[in-house]
Amino acid sequence: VDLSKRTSELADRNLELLDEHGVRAIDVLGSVGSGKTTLINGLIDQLKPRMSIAVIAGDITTRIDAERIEVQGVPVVQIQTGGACHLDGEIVRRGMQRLDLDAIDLLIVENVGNLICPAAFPIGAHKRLLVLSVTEGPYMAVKHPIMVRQADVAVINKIDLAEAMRVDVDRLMADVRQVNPEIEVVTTVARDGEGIADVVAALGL
Amino acid sequence: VDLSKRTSELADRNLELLDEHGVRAIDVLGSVGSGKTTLINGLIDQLKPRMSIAVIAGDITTRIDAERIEVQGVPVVQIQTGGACHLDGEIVRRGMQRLDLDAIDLLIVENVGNLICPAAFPIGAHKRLLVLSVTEGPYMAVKHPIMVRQADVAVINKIDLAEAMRVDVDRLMADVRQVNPEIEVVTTVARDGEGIADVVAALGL
Ligand SMILES: Nc1nc2c(ncn2[C@@H]2O[C@H](COP(=O)(O)OP(=O)(O)OP(=O)(O)O)[C@@H](O)[C@H]2O)c(=O)[nH]1
Ligand SMILES: Nc1nc2c(ncn2[C@@H]2O[C@H](COP(=O)(O)OP(=O)(O)OP(=O)(O)O)[C@@H](O)[C@H]2O)c(=O)[nH]1
Ligand SMILES: [Mg+2]
Ligand SMILES: [Mg+2]
Ligand SMILES: [Zn+2]
Ligand SMILES: [Zn+2]
Repeated sequence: VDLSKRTSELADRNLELLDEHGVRAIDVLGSVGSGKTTLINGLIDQLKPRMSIAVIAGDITTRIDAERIEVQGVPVVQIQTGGACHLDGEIVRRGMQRLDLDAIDLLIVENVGNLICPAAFPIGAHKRLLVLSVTEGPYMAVKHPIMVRQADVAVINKIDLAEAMRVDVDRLMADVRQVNPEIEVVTTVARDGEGIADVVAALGL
Repeated sequence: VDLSKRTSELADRNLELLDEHGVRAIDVLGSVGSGKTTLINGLIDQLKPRMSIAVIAGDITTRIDAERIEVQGVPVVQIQTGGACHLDGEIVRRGMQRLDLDAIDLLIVENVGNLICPAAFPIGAHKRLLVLSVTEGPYMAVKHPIMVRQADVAVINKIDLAEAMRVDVDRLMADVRQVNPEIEVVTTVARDGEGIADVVAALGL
């Protein structure tokens, strides 16, 4: 079976199911500790007053991220991959079946912390949000072009640490746009809620 | 073919080849931007006066890391994986064949930035050195037990940023030891060369 054909079929079917129920889905990607869960907390804070949200949280192990989101009072399906380095359309479909899609407007999927493998496995989301952190250094965009090209929006997070990391944020934004001229880039200090409104706008929510 | 059987055979053969030539090998692992190349720069600074070193640098794309090491005057074989998220015994064997193993004492392999997949692919090194960064947050050890269990030495790097990240380094060290009681843990500020001597001692070099 041609892996990429089956992978894109699974993604298409998920997208169809979501559209039938009028649910928008965002796939949140990025390396370990880039700030994906913190950003999702921020998105929920901003959006919960005007839309109903559910989250699928993928991790190799533990329920740490799911618990950090559950305290915000939104339904969370925790997927423990047991070692798999990415989520795929099939795993996400099973997660979706544990949710009442008629009761939600927005589904946020937190993918596994990994800047490589998830790029090859679309899950059937409307937008892919890539969370990069200045603490990963100045080269993570040019060294991971496949992932940057797959994303619709890139967040450059933890800019409070840009000086301590000696990372030039403008240069990093230019690198991201050079790899993917279509991408929207915003900067955040997700821990303090700074820039989250720009992320909401960039996602068209 | 049983993948894990073939994988461990490849690793064993590499180890045999290294031992025949009296070469010690270290596999340097860790997430994107954790500080692997910076730490390798520091190890070369400390060890070059008393042993001859070569490096195999793995990356999906670019020669950025190889160039940062070449300026130290040691032979570097750059392996561009083209997208593969980990090095394996076969790829590393091909890299070794481009080196004169009789002319070196120490081979350092920089694995691909990824805290998941490389754990399942031993390359045939004597020691596995895992580089964690406080900037990845407080949970990266408990969330990646497979990788932590595979490592002989763990470095907690960028401790100059522990306060800004609100990460308790002692707690993190305890987490690492809980996941793998055999592991040696040291802390570094690799960028400034701090703690590198402890890493050398922990590796038995
Ligand atoms: N200084 C600073 N720290 C941040 C920021 N955003 C997140 N953090 C911290 O970074 C660490 C990791 O954040 P998480 O949100 O858990 O990252 P993640 O991408 O979800 O991590 P994984 O799911 O484990 O891959 C935590 O300690 C956060 O408090 C920020 O803007 N500035
Ligand atoms: N503040 C601080 N920055 C550091 C430290 N060690 C490394 N860095 C910075 O972290 C960034 C990434 O370091 P690298 O050595 O390139 O990390 P790496 O693990 O080799 O990265 P990849 O090969 O891309 O996965 C660079 O900007 C370094 O200068 C440290 O101890 N403290
Ligand atoms: Mg998370
Ligand atoms: Mg590197
Ligand atoms: Zn993978
Ligand atoms: Zn992999």
